[in-house]
Amino acid sequence: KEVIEKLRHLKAEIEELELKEKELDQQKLWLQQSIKNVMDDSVNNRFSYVSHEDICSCFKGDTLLAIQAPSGTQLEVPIPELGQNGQKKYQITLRSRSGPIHVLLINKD
Amino acid sequence: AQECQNLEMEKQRRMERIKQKRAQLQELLLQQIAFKNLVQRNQQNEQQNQGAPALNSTIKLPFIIVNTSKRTVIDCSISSDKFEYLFNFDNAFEIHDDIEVLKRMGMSFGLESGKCSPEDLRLAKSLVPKALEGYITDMSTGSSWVNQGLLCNSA
Amino acid sequence: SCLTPRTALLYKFNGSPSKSLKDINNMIKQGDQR
Repeated sequence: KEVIEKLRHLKAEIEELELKEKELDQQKLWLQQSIKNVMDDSVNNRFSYVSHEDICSCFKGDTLLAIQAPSGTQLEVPIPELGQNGQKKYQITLRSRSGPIHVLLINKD
Repeated sequence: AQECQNLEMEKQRRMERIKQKRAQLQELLLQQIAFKNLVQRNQQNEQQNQGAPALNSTIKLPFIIVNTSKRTVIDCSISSDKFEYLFNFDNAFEIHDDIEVLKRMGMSFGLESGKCSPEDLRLAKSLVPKALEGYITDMSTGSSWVNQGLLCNSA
Repeated sequence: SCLTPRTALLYKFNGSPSKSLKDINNMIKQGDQR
């Protein structure tokens, strides 16, 4: 009797979870569209910038590169490996197919 | 009993999926809040300063930031059409997208770390659809969904 | 079928989630610690 009761309970829970999951899927789609509309709005677009001070305050003391690139630009980072001089090599490759990439050096003395 | 066990596993799988989807939804909410808050801040600043800042002192979204130590030597090769770049660093670096930068600037009111004042919570809620305000309240207290609502009673 | 060995991590502008960048940062950090 206990097992049957537990079975009934579990089925009810799973039904609720299924409803919740569908609700989350719907909300996610809705929110993604909302974000797209907000970012594409011309007024919002005009004010969507940060200052150099904003960025520098987030990464105190570091050398910073700000990269702006067209949608679809590919950034590749190989696994770091030792160079011939025994020093580790770190690399970033950027490849665009639809427009130039802009890189700005910030906060370098 | 076997069916019970199967259903229990099914329940765990669904709960895990819901947890991930809820986290994705919360991340999207943070993006919307951070972006709208930034736009409002810039609008207010331009009104106060009676003009836009110099173009060469700002960076438009979207962007990504690569940060590395001041001592790092960076070697950069660029193709003539600027479609390809190659950077070599002699030290480690990190990469962050613009939303991460906005979070670090405080544009998402500390919601991502569950530390949000009541006033900031009110402001954050005003930047999202009303139907999703509940998620903002959860984030502000860092509370887990599993402890609330539909699963509380059955547990 | 054999998988191609992963020698690099990729991120696509306006295509990949923030998690991809976090994975890259973790990879760099692990390489640095080693």
